[in-house]
Amino acid sequence: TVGAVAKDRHGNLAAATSTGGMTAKMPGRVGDSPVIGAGTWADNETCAVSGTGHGEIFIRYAAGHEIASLMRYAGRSLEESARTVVMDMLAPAGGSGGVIAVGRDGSVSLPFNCSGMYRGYVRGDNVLRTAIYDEPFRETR
Amino acid sequence: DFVLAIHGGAGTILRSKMTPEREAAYHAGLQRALEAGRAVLAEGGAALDAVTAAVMALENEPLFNAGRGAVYTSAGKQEMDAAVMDGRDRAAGAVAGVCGPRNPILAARAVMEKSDHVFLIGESALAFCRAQGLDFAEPDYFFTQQRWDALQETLAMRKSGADDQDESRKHG
Repeated sequence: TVGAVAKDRHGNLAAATSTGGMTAKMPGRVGDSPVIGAGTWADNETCAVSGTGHGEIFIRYAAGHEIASLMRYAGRSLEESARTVVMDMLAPAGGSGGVIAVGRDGSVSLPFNCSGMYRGYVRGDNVLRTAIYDEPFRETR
Repeated sequence: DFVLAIHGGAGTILRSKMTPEREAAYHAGLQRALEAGRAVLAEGGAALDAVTAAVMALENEPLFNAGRGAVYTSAGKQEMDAAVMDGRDRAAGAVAGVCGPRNPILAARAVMEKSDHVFLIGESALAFCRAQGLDFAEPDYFFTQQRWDALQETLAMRKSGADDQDESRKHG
């Protein structure tokens, strides 16, 4: 699965996710990627989220929307909300994987509860930061 | 200022199988996707266009499980899913179970922008994409030996009852 989330200079958020699913999945099985509110979510008032992992669990916990709801109704930060969902909700239910998220304030959160996630981000400083496992980001200009 | 984040999936290959060459290739693939989206945002472009550009770049990389690098179903076919959402007004579009559009994310975006619907699947989604003039690719464009071998290994393990510990085969 691949995905992207962004905040532009006008303050607008967007999210996109695309996937081939899981190897040897049952034909017709649909995971969380195309399910709005599960693997993909964007709302200028809170955040944009794209998920990757055990899709059935992401759907059952409405992962993307849940992160936004924690921000909207509980006043939590993006980082608190994303980590709560990935570590405290999805992981105990068997939902291994992770999310990438950007907040309306420009914050970034990329939590995962498995061994790694191919990931990266870039800001206005134009430094490309990429990582795979739990190692420091590589910076490329 | 702007910010863009991407992922290439949580199905990372086992550390024991990661080589310096593979690691460099994954980082390079991620960097190309970041650069595609960054170029849009740096010019003052829309977040929607940036995430579309970044995901297209990832779909074009056989390394990642989407588009050109999509994995196989148990029937030896490829079924791709994609979605896009605009935070300005919660406009959204998605497709599922498609194989043919070169970039499934453009199919999702077409659903969002060119239809009254949010989610189209299967043959009807493909017909819609054709009607919208989206670029289609031949089946061999989507073939990767690595994904085909992964399918055979997974099917063999299922048959033998062995547990598959490789997250690159268990995750999307």
